[in-house]
Amino acid sequence: CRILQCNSDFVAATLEIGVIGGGGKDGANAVYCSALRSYALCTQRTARACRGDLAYHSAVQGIEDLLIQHRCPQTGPTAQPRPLPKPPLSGNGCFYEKGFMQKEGRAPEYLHCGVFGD
Amino acid sequence: PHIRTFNEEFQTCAVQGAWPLIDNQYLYIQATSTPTRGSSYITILTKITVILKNWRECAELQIYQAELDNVPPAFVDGSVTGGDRRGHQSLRVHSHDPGRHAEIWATHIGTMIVVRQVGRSLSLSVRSPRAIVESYTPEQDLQLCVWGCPVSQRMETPYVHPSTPAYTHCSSLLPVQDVYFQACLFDLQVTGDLNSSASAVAALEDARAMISNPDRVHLLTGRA
Repeated sequence: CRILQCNSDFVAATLEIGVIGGGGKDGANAVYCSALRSYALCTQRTARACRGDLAYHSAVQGIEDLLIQHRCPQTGPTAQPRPLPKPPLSGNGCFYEKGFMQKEGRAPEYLHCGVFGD
Repeated sequence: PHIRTFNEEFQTCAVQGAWPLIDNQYLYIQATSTPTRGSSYITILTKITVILKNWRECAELQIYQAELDNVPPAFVDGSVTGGDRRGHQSLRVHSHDPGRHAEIWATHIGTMIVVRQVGRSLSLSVRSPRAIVESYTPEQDLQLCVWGCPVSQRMETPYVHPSTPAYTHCSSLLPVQDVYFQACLFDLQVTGDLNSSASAVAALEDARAMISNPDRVHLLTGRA
C-alpha cells in the first residue's frame, strides 16, 4: 500500500503553491483543487493494495471533505504527475554496466532476489 | 515459496495464484503458486512469466515463460535472442540443461534471471542493478521481491530438533545455518522427502553466483 507516497505528493504540491488550507483567492483555490484531484487519483490507483489500510480510508474521506469545503469541481485539471524515475541509460549505450561505469566511474550496485522451495 | 528479497529479508510465503515478483519500468516477472500434495496451504511454483519491456533503441518487448516440466531454452516466440536493434542484441536466453534450466540476460538493464526446475517446483533467481529495481511508480505496489510477502501470508519456520534426520541431512548439504538451511529444514519437514533439499541447495548456488560480496551470501535472520 503506497498511501504515504500519495500523502507526501499532496503535501509537496500544496507546499509548492503555498496554499495549505486552500487560500482565499480564486487562482490559489483552483490550484489547490487541482492538487486535491491529483490526490484523489493517487488514492484510486492504490485502492486495491490499501483495501484494509486505515490511513488510506482516512485520506479518501479527508479528500472528499476538502473537495466539498473548497467547492472544487469533480472534474478539471490535475497537477503534473510525479516524474518517472530517471532512465539509467544515456547516449547510445545498450550495455547498462558499461554505460554506468563510464558515467559513474564504478560498477553498479547489484541486488539479488531468490524465490524457491519444494 | 521461500523468498529472499532485494532488501535481504527472508520469508516463507503461503500465497496462492499468480503474484508479481518484480514490476518496474523495464521488467515484469510473475510467479504462479499452486497448492500441492493434498495440502491447502503448502504451495509450489508451477509457472514463471518474464516480460522484458520495450526500451527505446535497445530492446523490443520479449516474453519468456516456464511451466512445471517445461523450462524452455527460448523466448515464447522460439527465439534465443531479442532486442535486435542497431546491430546489437540486448536479450539472450541460454541453458545448461534444456527443459530444466534457463538463464536470461538483458544487457541493456544489466539484469540476469535464472529459472530452474528443482524436484517438483520451479525456482527463480534475479540479479539486477539497484536503479533498475527502484524504477517503479507508486501504482506498481505489489512486488514480492521488493516488499516481501504480505504479512498475513507469512509462515513461521518450525523448530526442528538437531537429532532429527532432516536436521542431519540439511546440515550435511548446507553447513552454514543460514536461511537456506532453514528453508531446507522447512521443506523436508513438510514433504518428508529428502530430495526436496535440492531446491535450497540450488538457490544457495545461484546466490553465490549472483552476489559479488561473499560475506552477504549467507543471510542470517530469525531462527537462523
